[in-house]
Parts: sequence; structure tokens; C-alpha cells
Amino acid sequence: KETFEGHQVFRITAKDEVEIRLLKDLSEQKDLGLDFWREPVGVSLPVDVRVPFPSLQALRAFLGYHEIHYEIMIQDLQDVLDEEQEMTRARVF
Amino acid sequence: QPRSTDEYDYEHYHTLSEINTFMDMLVQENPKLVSKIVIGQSYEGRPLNVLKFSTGGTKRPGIWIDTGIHAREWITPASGTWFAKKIVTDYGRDPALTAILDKMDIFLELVTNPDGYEYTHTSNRMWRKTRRINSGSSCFGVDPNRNWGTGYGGAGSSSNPCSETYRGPSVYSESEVKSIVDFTKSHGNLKAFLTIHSYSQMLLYPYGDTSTPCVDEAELDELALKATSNLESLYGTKYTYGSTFDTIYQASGVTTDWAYDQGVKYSYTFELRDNGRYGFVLPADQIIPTAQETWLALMAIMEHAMNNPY
Repeated sequence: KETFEGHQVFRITAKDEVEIRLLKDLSEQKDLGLDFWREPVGVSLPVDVRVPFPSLQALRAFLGYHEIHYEIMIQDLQDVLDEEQEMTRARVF
Repeated sequence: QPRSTDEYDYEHYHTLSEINTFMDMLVQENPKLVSKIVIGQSYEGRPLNVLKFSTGGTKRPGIWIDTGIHAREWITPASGTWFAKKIVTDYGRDPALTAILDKMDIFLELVTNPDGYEYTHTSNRMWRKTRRINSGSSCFGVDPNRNWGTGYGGAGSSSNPCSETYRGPSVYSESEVKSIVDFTKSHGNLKAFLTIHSYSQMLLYPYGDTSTPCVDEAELDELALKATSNLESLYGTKYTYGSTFDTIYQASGVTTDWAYDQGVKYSYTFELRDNGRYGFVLPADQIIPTAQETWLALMAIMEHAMNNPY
């Protein structure tokens, strides 16, 4: 069973098309293992991306270097999933 | 296990087998209104179950609703289950729904991608696609919302089996898709086609593959405004609406484009809420409010389809 300890979900807001292009290039880098929940499509829509723990540092550095704004939407995905499982188990009992 | 659909816990997410049990109970409790049709089998051999709500007649104008086509979007089958119970509860009580069912049939496929959904419960909660084994690749699965005939192979899909938007080895290669195609063609009288995804709070109409407006854009846009306004009126959840291409991005081989090109005018994709906070892991305590608000939008579209026969 795949688990997601330390995975975070970033919500990135690009301010112009240059930043959108940078994010699209990023989505092509498969080694980072990024899972785009909402694709980079335009400045009017946020970009949500699940970041595996090993890639957190690299992504933060990339966004920092290009001064692309982001917030952390989910601090630790596994915590949220554990809670989801707990709710389901509680229901069963 | 709940012994009736009254006992079923709509405020929690459920496994595939629990949802299948719910369907059987609903049919058993409402034999004159609800039946279950198996329209095919998934890649791994699971039945593709569709609930049919009908008060009689043959080949009446129909409304198609599907949820769960993307496996990790758990809020959609959870909402669909609530819709199913709402239909049997409101028929004979709510004049608007009663009028719809006295003239039309409703077909509701709760778990359109059962292999993927089961996989999110057993192995990977973040899984999106089907579970097809892609020959020549170590990556599994096809995006069932890129496998349809209209725009298949376009730039809004990927030829890479490892991509989340992999279009598949050929059009309709996914039995989960082909079964709906065959059902739609054999029925031949569907008037609305509503496919429910999450998340991002949008109501999308054709086209996704091209920026060319569809012939009925003005009417679909006006109806989308009414539907999203009704939805927002309950809990203030704001939706944007428009053609897929204009509102999000180019998406090729998608359900809504195909349905529209089959002549089903009222074809929409719903992207349900996350309220900007949870993405695909919407907490279970938001299932019922999400289902309730979405139902208002569905009712607006179904009433419009009933009042505007074509």
C-alpha cells in the first residue's frame, strides 16, 4: 500500500505567463514525482501539486529562485489520509 | 452492515463492495422505481452497474449521470449515492422531481471506474486512472476521460502510458468507456449527459478539444448560470462555468464532447467542491453538503431538459 508520509500539497499562484511556462516545464520533470492535482493552465487558476517528501527541498528552491508564490495547502498528506481512514473505521464500529 | 438504505451512512466514504450492497438494497426496497443494469465489465472483470430510475414506458427520454470515473475523486460516488437515495425519497413528494420521472428515466452509474476505485482503497489513495496493463510500459492505467471518440488523440491528452492523462492504446480501448458508449447508442434517446468529477468547482460544457464554440453554446451557458446559481444559493459555494477549453484547458477525448456529438445537447462535466482547502481528500463531513448543493444544479438541468424536449 502506497503511503504519503511527508508529502505536501502546494497551492501555487502564478502571476504571469512566464511563471506558467516554468511550472509547465516543471511538470515534465518526472524524476521529481510531482502529482499535479490542478495543472498549470493560466494565471486565473491556482496550480495544486502533491510533492513527495524527497522533492520538497528542490521544489521550494525552484519556486524561491523564481519568486513564484505558493502556500502549503496540506502539510502532511498521510496525516489527512490517516484521519480519513480513522473516520471510516469509526463508522464501522 | 446497514440493513437498509435508511441505515446506510451517507456521511462517510465507502468501499466498492459497500456501494454495490447499497445499490442492491435500493433496488430491493423500490422494485417499482429502481432496477440495476449491468452494462459491461471493467478491465479486471468487475460489473459496471447502472441504477435505472423509471416509472414506466419504453425508451423514454433519458438522463445519464455518472460518478467515480476518476478513482481518487471519492466525493463523487459518495455524492452519487446520496442522489440515488434522494430520488427514491423525493419521487411522489417533490413535484419537480416527480414531474421529471413521470416523463423521463434517470440512469446513474455510481462507480464508473471500479478497478481504480478499489485500488484507491487497497493500494494507492491517489490513483486516478483505470488499471489496464499497458504493454511495453511499466506504468498502469488509462485516463478514462481521454479515451472517448470526439477529439481522441488531440493535444489535450498524452500518448505516454505514465502520464495521468494517457489516452490509451486506441479510442474506446477502455471497457469502462466502451460500455457507456454502447449503452448510449443502444438506448438512443438520452437527452442529458452529466459526468461528475472533482475538484475545482466548475460546470463545463463542450468543447474541451477545440476553442470552436458548440452550436448550442448560448443555451448551455445560460443553463449553466442558472444551475451554478442554484448550487451557490445553498452554502455559498462558488462555481465558474463555461466551455472546458475556455475555462480550464484543452482536454481531448473527453466524455462531454463525445456525448454532445452523439446529439445529447445537455452535456456537462461537474467539478465538485474542495473549498480551496482539501483537493481530492475532502473530509467526509462535507459529503452531504456537497451532495445537497450539487443536487440543486442537477435538478435545474434535468428540469430544463424535461421542459425543452428536442
